Amino acid sequence: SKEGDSTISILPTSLPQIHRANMLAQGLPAASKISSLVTKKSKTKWHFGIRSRSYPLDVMGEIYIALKNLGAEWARPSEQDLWTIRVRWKYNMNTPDFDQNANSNNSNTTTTIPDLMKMVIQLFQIEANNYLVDFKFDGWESSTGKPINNLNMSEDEMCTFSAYPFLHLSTRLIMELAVNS
Amino acid sequence: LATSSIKHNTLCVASIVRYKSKYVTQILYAPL
Amino acid sequence: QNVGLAAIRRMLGSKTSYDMLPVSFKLVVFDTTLSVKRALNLLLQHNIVSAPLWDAKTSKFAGLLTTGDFINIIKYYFSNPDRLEIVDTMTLGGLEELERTIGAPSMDTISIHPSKPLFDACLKMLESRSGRIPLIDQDEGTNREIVVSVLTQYRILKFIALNCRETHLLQIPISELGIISTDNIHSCQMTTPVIDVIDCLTQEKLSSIPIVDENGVLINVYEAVDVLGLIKGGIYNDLSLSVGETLLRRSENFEGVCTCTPNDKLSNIMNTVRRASVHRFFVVDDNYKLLGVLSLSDILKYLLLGG
Repeated sequence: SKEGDSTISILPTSLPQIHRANMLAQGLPAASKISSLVTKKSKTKWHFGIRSRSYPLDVMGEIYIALKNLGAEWARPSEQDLWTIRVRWKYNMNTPDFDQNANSNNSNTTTTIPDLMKMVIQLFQIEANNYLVDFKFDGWESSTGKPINNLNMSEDEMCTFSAYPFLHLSTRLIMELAVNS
Repeated sequence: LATSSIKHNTLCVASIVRYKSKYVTQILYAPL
Repeated sequence: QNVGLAAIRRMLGSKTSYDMLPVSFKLVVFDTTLSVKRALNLLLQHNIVSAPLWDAKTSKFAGLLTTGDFINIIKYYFSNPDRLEIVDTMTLGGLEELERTIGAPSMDTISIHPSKPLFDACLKMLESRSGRIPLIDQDEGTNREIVVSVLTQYRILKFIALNCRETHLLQIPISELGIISTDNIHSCQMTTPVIDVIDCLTQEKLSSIPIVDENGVLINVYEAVDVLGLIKGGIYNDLSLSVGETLLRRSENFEGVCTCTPNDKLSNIMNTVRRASVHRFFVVDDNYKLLGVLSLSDILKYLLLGG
């Protein structure tokens, strides 16, 4: 309402075009050599999971090899559903190494912090010769087999999962697939 | 998991997570 | 004035940082193994100047990447000119070591829980050098940290300007509030070498240096974010570059430096914050002679504790 008495303004000489004109007027050689920073705001193009045009069984083979190289473990797939892999990775605070034998019941594993991340990896067909490998976070388990006390969490609390371990393990798997292929 | 094409040897993965009643698209950049 | 301040503080006390978050938003995070050069390009691509760092080895957040880190790199390079390749080879995880090498203050480690009152977040943020504070929650099941978002002074003042009608009650001229920084204002001239300006930014812990002519008239401002363009353009290795020449790197859509006079009121200042993306105000007289600086931190401190 009282903005009429405002003396707030933009300093004309600070506008890039005017600054450049002033520098040119002073005959500075840099004024014609140094160009302004053009940052292309390339819109990030997102995809679900990673795409593949390989033969489906080859894709699955590559994923199992990558999982094995990363020391992950997985449930034996059922005959009805060959295209879904239920994975479990040991992910402890120091180094997110992948457990060779996640079932080892070494007693000193801290049972309070679940250290086995579960993930579901599924192959989808988008169209002929075009497949998509989807990664889905599937919660945590404790390698001591003790149930995690997240049953009494409220709906809100349930969703305060940190996505970063999941994103990190996904990058490790994608790197392994990229390097192998 | 959402991914974007690998550029300059950098992987970009993201996931949309519900935080209480809001939605955070967490984007992680890591070198390949 | 006091009624306005009381209303603003009531609002900040009744809201949490979580309330300030949009319903849906993105958060760009860099793995500490990413190269500094790649991180710089990604900041510019996303049009952001800071990002939280994630250390996969410890499964924890490793602080915020800010313009201060890029200033450290330039300072390191100026004292080690033979290390030109540093920008290409250094990873984000190496920045802490670099800080120690040049004796720079270590990264901010301040953070706050998203459910804490906004007033508390503002007070904590005033302690930070970068003018921003990560909102960190803990994953109930796995005790892991979650960086939910990063709060900045700019966003908080904009939130106040957009949501607190009582800002129009702040009618006392800013010259009477004792919030303008007028003592020994560090300024430079257009021909000052940019290395001297960057030195001044770090030594005086400033985020901008006004550029004046021989009569003290304000012509332009060198801001800490301009360092990103300096490194991106790879022209930081020209030690003799003047600050006027480096400003030629600025993007064409730079909106200009915002000035005000001692008679302006915070009601008008907050109106400007609501409408424009302004990060500081330079106080000048009718002939644009520089009288002082009014930073977002000065404004926020007054709204929280002044009056």
